Amino acid sequence: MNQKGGVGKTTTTVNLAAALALEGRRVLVIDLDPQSHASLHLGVEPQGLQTSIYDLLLDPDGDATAAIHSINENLAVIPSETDLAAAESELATVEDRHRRLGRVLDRVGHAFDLVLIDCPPSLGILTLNALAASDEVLIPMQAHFLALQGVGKLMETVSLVAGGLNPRLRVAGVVLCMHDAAATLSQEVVADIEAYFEQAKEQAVPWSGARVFRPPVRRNIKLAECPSFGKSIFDYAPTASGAADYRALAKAMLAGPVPT
Amino acid sequence: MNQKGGVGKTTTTVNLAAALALEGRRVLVIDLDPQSHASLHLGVEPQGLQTSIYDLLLDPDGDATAAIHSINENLAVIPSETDLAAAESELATVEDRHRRLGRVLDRVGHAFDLVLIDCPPSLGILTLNALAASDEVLIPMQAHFLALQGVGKLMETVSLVAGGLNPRLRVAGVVLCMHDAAATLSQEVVADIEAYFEQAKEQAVPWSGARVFRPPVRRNIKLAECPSFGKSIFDYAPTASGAADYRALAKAMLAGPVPT
Ligand SMILES: Nc1ncnc2c1ncn2[C@@H]1O[C@H](COP(=O)(O)OP(=O)(O)OP(=O)(O)O)[C@@H](O)[C@H]1O
Ligand SMILES: Nc1ncnc2c1ncn2[C@@H]1O[C@H](COP(=O)(O)OP(=O)(O)OP(=O)(O)O)[C@@H](O)[C@H]1O
Ligand SMILES: [Mg+2]
Ligand SMILES: [Mg+2]
Repeated sequence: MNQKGGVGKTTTTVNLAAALALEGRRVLVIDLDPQSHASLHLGVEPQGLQTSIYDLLLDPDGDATAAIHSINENLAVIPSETDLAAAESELATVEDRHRRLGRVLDRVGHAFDLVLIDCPPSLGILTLNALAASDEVLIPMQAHFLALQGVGKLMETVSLVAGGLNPRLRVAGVVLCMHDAAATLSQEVVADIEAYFEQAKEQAVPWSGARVFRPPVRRNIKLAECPSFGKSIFDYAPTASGAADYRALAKAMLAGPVPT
Repeated sequence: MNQKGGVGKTTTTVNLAAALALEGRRVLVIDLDPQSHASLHLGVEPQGLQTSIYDLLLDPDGDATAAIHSINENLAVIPSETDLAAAESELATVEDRHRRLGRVLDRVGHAFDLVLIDCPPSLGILTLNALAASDEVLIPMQAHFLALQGVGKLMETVSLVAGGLNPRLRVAGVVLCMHDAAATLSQEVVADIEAYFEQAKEQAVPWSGARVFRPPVRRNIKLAECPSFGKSIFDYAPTASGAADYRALAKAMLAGPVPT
């Protein structure tokens, strides 16, 4: 998640999920953004859906199986729709408004090894639902100055959730998106984030074990093209640098923390 | 405005405002995004402000002059702060919640030739305030598939406001950001938008006179660097392509619609 807009949240959720599925994990993507970009990216048309994540949030005990769209043998998605934008106000006064997604996952999560949730660019009720229901937070980020500004606020929100709604919540780390390793600005921003994480190592904070995942995902026009075909990068351009980067990232994540 | 995240809203608001100021117009920037990126970009620190746009929205008749920070002879900004994120819920039940910004501009707008408002990546109360108070809507956009998806929803929202809160509201057009003219994807998306506007020419819709502004703003790392110095592109790197593009864009906008 990341409340900064346009940093690569959707692109990372979809392509990392597809890469983890190629590694043999059974993966569920949940589209928690009313823009429905993750749904579109996986070829699911948001109009005219029988059930979407919106219906499940409003009625967590309803029939969830109809909402799960199978993409391939190891990959499935629960899509969103435009009405999801109304969930923020419709759930505003409900007692368990932050736990609705958790209740849905209690019922459908067991059939999957991993669940990846695509969040909207805000820290509202939808993103809080995702944080309350998750074990780990992944922060897609562009190594730019403006994107760096919001990290403090993001960690503050994670701390609030870890201190109340979901004590097991940890920050796994940052995924660098649209990365230009040669740019001085990028190098400076990456150094800033790594110093921030280094300093947190001994502290009792949810990001004390966080790191910058490698490899960074390079800018690659194929990653911006594949959503228009409703495909992941692996189905659209399997030899592109974008496919190589997300594949390597998936392997690095599955291998666990790098011993220092 | 554009509810799609990371398309260049802040970069365009700040640098276009600075370019219009160089053309001799007196320009006011209003930062309506709780991320405060436009404020940071113009060198105004959001922490510790005496008055910000947040205070003015909650008390439109309060003293507004303390909120106006002068950047140079022709450019000023009313900054935002993190608390602005609470405005959505604090104004939710207020009768004139969508007209608060309009009331502020009624009092301070007369001292300026142009007011540019930077909006957050959402269609909530803050963006609706901007639409209710504006004459024209400018849509910063990246010529990518995902960014194209939200245009319909954006126009729907503009129609709703034009049909009620603000009948004078028109869509001026699209500003292409981070543009890569050589990419086929970009060419296709630009063709889509131009066809959409062409077809609307004879219709009674707020975007019947809209166009794609030229020149597009090319991707230029200097545009991503200048916010970290609290400067517009003109103060940071006046000979960069980013400065040339925003300067040319300002001149094209001031010259008025191109006769077809
Ligand atoms: N590595 C990459 N190379 C090239 N283009 C990319 C890359 N990653 C993402 N993009 C493109 O950049 C744009 C922003 O990415 P994306 O939509 O995934 O960000 P987001 O954080 O999900 O945005 P939002 O805040 O609107 O949800 C999209 O048009 C996407 O296709
Ligand atoms: N023409 C450009 N060339 C290079 N970088 C750019 C350009 N325009 C914007 N950027 C960078 O791309 C990122 C996104 O731009 P910006 O923050 O202006 O978008 P936004 O639409 O305001 O995002 P948000 O939805 O979070 O408000 C920023 O890091 C910015 O510095
Ligand atoms: Mg997204
Ligand atoms: Mg912005």
